[in-house]
Amino acid sequence: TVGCVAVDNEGNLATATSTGGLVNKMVGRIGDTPIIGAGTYANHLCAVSATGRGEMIIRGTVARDVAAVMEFKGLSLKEAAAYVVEQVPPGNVGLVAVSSTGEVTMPFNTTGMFRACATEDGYSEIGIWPD
Amino acid sequence: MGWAIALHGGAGDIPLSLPPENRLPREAALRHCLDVGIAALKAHKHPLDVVELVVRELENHQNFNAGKGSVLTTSGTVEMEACIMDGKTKKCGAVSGLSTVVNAISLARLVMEKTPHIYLAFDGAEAFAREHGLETVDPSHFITPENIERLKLAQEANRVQIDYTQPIQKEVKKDAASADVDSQIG
Repeated sequence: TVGCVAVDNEGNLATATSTGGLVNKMVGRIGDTPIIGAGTYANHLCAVSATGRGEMIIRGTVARDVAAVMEFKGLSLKEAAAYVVEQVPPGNVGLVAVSSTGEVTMPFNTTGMFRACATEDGYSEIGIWPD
Repeated sequence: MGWAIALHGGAGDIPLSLPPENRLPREAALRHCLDVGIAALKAHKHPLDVVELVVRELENHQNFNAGKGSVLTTSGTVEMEACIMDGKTKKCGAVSGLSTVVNAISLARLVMEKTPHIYLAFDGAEAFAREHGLETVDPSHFITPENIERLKLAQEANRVQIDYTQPIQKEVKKDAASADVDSQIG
């Protein structure tokens, strides 16, 4: 799976995700990527793109939950994303997300996730495994 | 408040011993795609344009599981999916079951912008792509020798795999099960 989230100086948010799915998946299987709120979601607070085992991401409504936890629990993007990823059984999910205020987070509970990010203040990161 | 961008090329059981020949091209691709996104944001492109642009780049890179390099179904075919969403308007578009569309993410955006619907799949999505002149190719374009081998190993082990998970052979699974039993015994 691949994905990207972005926010501009005016707080406009967007997300995009694309995938081939799982190796050896059944013909006709639909994963989390195209299910709005499961693997891909954006609203006025944040934009999220997920990757991992689609069936688990759908059950966890992972992308929408990040936005919901921000909205209803008042957590920051980083806290909300970490909370949601923690609810999914280990080894199943990773996500990238940005908030309308320019916050970035890239949590995962798999061994690794190919990821990269940058912010206007000059911060940049490319990684695979946990720091 | 400033602009920000994040992208991923998939998650899974990526071994810490990943050989440089597998790691370096992916890191280079991540850096390239990040630079593309940064340049677009600096040029004041709308985030919707930025994420589509970056995901197209990732789809075109055969080391990632999307577009060229997509993993294979039990029948050895590709069935690609994509989704795009705008935060402020909550407009969104999604596609599934694509086998010939070069950039699924651009078709998802067309669904969002040119239809009253959110989600098109399989034959309908393919026909919609052709109606709007999106680039299409023979399905073999997306299939790499590496993914043919991955499918073979996955089928031998009788399992489905998320991105980058190392195939487990039947014999290894048996050993692992034995190890679990031993562990429970303590």
